[in-house]
Amino acid sequence: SSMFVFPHKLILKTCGTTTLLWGLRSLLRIAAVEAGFPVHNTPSVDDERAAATPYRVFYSRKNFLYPEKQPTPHRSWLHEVKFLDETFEGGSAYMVGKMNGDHWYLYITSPETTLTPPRTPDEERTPMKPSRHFRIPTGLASAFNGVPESSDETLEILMTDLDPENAKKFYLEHVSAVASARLSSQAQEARDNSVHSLGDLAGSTATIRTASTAESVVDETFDVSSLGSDSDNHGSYTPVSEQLDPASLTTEGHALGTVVSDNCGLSDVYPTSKYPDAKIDAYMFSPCGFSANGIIPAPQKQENDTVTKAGHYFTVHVTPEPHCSYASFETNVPGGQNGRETSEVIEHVVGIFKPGHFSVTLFEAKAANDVATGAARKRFDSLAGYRRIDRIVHDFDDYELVFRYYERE
Amino acid sequence: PFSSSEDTPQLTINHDVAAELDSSSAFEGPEKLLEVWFAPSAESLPSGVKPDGLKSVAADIWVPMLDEVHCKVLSVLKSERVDAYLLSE
Repeated sequence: SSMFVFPHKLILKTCGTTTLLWGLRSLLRIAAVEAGFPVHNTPSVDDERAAATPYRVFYSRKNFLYPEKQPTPHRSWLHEVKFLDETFEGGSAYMVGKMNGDHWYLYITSPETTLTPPRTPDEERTPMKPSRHFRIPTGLASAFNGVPESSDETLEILMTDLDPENAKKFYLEHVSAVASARLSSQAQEARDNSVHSLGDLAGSTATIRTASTAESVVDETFDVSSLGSDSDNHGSYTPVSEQLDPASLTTEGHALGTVVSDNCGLSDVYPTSKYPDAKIDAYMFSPCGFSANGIIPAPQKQENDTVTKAGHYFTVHVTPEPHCSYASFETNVPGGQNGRETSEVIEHVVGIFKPGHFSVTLFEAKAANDVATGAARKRFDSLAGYRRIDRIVHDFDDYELVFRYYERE
Repeated sequence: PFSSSEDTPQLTINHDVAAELDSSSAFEGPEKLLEVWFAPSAESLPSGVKPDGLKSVAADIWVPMLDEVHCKVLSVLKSERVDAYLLSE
């Protein structure tokens, strides 16, 4: 599972039997109380029911493999929609794709041009009855003097029936063997070169801080790049063995996650040659399973030709067991813009997992819907080795959704 | 030996959680995805909002909310524009 926190929005993507919507009320309250976003459902932010008013909300998922094992309201789309409708005003729910096959669900609220409903004057307010649910207005576009984020597009690839050989790369036993082999090889190389390095398990230039908790960083900071084989660095850093038990490099989830990222090709989806500040945080679960988040702080050209640093991300989650094999890839890195085209990214990701089936959803703000991206969308219509089953376009007020579904030939 | 730009993301690992995980009982791949926007862009936060908006919220404030969702924080990759939390489950 992953969470991405931007100044103006939060993305939460959770796996398995997690109860994502149970956290929604707390999320809205945190946004109000801790970040100061406006509240319209109570007279005061001190009220325990106070919740920030969202500008817009998206909720989506693929159909579940085992809905009966999910906690409510996640057992059915109708229950999820009911929960969301009881929380927000003005939402719309959609099912995209074959009802009797793999399909995808979307719940969306749109910004309004006026406050909805009109605020009740304070003296006319009556206390709300305690309730588990109360509806929160969404929209309120007039409350913000801004314009929708430019280049807002989200690509999601959901893959099932993964190729068994490729799925092996996401089992701890396999990864530990790869890590051990690399460690041995590089230790030998280090000995040959009279270097203290234990090898480039990480291959990353991120600085890792070890901590007893996520909040309390302690003085165990070490530089993963010092694990590398950069000849300029030889002998100029503290030996890794003094900072991290070498044995843990073949068992620790984050160290092994980095091995998997390199070994499966994920690290090359957004290569540092094109995205020099890209960083990946990956974790290998025991006995199997894999998650990774990537941040790509690349410059982004705005509509007025100014350049700002974008908050781009990608995230990957893999469940490799044969009876429920699944992998997802999601990114908001815009295609093109001197980086990789959307079609290249899709081909690369699908090549990592070689799924039997996969869907591609591209959700794109119309402001960013220029000629270049339109051409890119058409180019990924066909993919070697796969037959396209569905292509469905939804034209929303300010977004366009393109859903495609493919099967292996 | 390490040089980086000002915006190099920084990673913090929560070893207490990361050391205890076991995915043996996993059976369901497909995820749920929730995206909640509170403003049209990072540059157009409403008045009264803290300068960094949601990013100003400390990591431990999110923990009870994530407990409700049944997720634990494994690690956090922080950058100037977005913070990425890698979660259990």
